[in-house]
Amino acid sequence: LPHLSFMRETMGIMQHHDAVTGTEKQKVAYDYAKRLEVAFRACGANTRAALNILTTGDKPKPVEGHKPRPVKFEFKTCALLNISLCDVSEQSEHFVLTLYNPLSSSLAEYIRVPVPDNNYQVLNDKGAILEAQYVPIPRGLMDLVYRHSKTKYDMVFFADELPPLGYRSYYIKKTKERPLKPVPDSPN
Amino acid sequence: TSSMTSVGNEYIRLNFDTNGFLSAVTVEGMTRIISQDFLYYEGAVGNNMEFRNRSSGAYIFRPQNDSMKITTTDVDITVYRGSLVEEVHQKFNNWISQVVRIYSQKNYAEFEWLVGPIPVDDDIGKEIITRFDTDIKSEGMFFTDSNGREMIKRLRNHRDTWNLEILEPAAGNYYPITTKIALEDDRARVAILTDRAQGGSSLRNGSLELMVHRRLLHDDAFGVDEALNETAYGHGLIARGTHYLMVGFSQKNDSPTQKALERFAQLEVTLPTWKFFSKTNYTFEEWM
Repeated sequence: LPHLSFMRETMGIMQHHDAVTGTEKQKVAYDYAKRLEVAFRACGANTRAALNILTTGDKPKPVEGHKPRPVKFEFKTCALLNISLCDVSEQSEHFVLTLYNPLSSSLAEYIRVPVPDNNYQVLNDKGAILEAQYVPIPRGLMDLVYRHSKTKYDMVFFADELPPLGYRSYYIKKTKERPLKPVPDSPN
Repeated sequence: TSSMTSVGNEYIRLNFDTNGFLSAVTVEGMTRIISQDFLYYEGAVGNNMEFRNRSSGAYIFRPQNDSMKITTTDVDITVYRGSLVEEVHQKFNNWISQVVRIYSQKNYAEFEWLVGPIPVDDDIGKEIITRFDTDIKSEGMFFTDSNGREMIKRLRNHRDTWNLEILEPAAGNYYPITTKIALEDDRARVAILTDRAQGGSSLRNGSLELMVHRRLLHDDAFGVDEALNETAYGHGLIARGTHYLMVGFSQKNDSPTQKALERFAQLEVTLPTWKFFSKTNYTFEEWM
């Protein structure tokens, strides 16, 4: 509950009209960003615990003096996916992407994962290999002065049958294959 | 202008002209002229001692005049095609670029724009808009959402409950857009969904515009006591966001479902899946 209160308090502050419209002073904007980051990190402990229970089927054991079990998966959020940045997908040869559908109906969504190379394989929870397409990260984004990253592509795959208020996980691994790099249409 | 290239799927197809601008959209056999461009207003520099003559700033949008400036006449484009998504990467100038994409099973087009740092070397504050011009005969009428819920009918240069004298034709017709702005005629309907609250309007028949970024050099004397001129790492701020373009038959005509499709799309884009990444040393079999 204290973790959630970080987000509760931050969301209370973020309802100020300056926060909604962006008319706050810049130093206040930095403070809002900091508070949101802290709140996301705090709530991350809850989502991590809940998702580890859900995905492994374990039951929590709230025994006094009981040492908490080691976390099996980290379930990190990547706040900079909007500029194709994510430490996990950039640095890992194997990683798991878990998608939680917050809608009350099932959903099909195209997922974009920033990756440094174009040789990954996406497997769903049934072991099926999903089709993946690589699209170069646009030049304007690559040239951003404060975007330091080795990612060159957005890997796109189609995640369907995401259950309402539920999740599906995908196992993504780098392969030794050397597929063709995406090439643009020839100039007309 | 002649069409140079097109991207699309079975639901929607976008045509781009020889200058690299969007030129037409086809849905279900109906083709409409729809162009898209980035333009800017120059921010007003006023005398803050006079209430009606304040500068454009954080709290108020007041262009120096109502004529917009173009950002380019020629867009560099690169087209990538695949079985899941087709993308057009557009470069308007050194500080505006955009990716237009259509996924294979979606009935809308995404316009992911990147704007900034807005240059102010000429000592002129700028307010950047994206504008979609269509051949739809909207007759001054357009629709904006009320915080993502019902749509409100707007009529240019008009208020329902008082006689209006518009002194500022652009700013006086701007409305808050939280998720959607739309217009239609007897046959066609165009809606743009946003990923954040923005200002928007329809200043000409068939035209929709949304303000995407602003950099101003004067305070507007409404309290913040500083110009809206923010920097990061020594440069002006860069903004990135997405607009979703939906085109269909208007409710008055063939299809009563277009607004329903917009509602479904709105839910999808404003409440997307939460993505959690986990490094793992497990093999796929162990993970299973």
